[in-house]
Amino acid sequence: GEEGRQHDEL
Amino acid sequence: MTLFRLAGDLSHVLAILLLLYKIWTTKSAAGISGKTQLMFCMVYVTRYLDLFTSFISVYNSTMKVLFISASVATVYLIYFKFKATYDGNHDTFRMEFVIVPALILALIWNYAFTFFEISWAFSIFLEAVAILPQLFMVTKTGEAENITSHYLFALGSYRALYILNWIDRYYFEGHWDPIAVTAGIVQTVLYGDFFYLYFTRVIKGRKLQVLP
Repeated sequence: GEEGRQHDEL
Repeated sequence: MTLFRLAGDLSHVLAILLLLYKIWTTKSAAGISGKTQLMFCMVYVTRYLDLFTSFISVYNSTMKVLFISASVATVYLIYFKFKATYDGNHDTFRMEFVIVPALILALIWNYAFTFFEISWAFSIFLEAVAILPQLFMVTKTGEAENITSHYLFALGSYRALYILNWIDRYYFEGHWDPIAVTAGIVQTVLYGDFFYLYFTRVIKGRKLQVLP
């Protein structure tokens, strides 16, 4: 979406 | 978190600590590309902007802080504390050749046209190629000290293990991050030649030499 995504990796 | 990712992260931490250890104990930054380290520092800072806005886990935040601080310390040791030992005239790769394309690509390919997402994509693309000045330097001087080789091996292993993690996550969770996977494959491929030399020379107790 517009907010992007949650980046759970380093 | 998959086991591959944990192993990859630990390999990444090991690489960073090995480099700091080498510079600190030998009081020398000889053979180390300051430009690669400067770009890694940019990578961590631009990627972990979400440190204060998005909480994932204690593990995640701790690692982010560790990567940023170790990277800043490494740059400080190379450019300030042991500046006299830094091989600046062998570190000739032009950083703008990778920083500018990474920025342009991030503006085109991102998950949302927002400052955070563009900064994140930029960091992923820049990380993929940030090792080039270091590999270029090894090629130029024709050799690397053993500990530098171990550092490069740990760093290359980190992204190779992440590829296994992505396969695992795709298969079991349906998780798929095209930007990270594409950049990660490019990044791992760049270590190809180096891995070969590492296994054929360093493991057999010889120094890594590019020229026969």
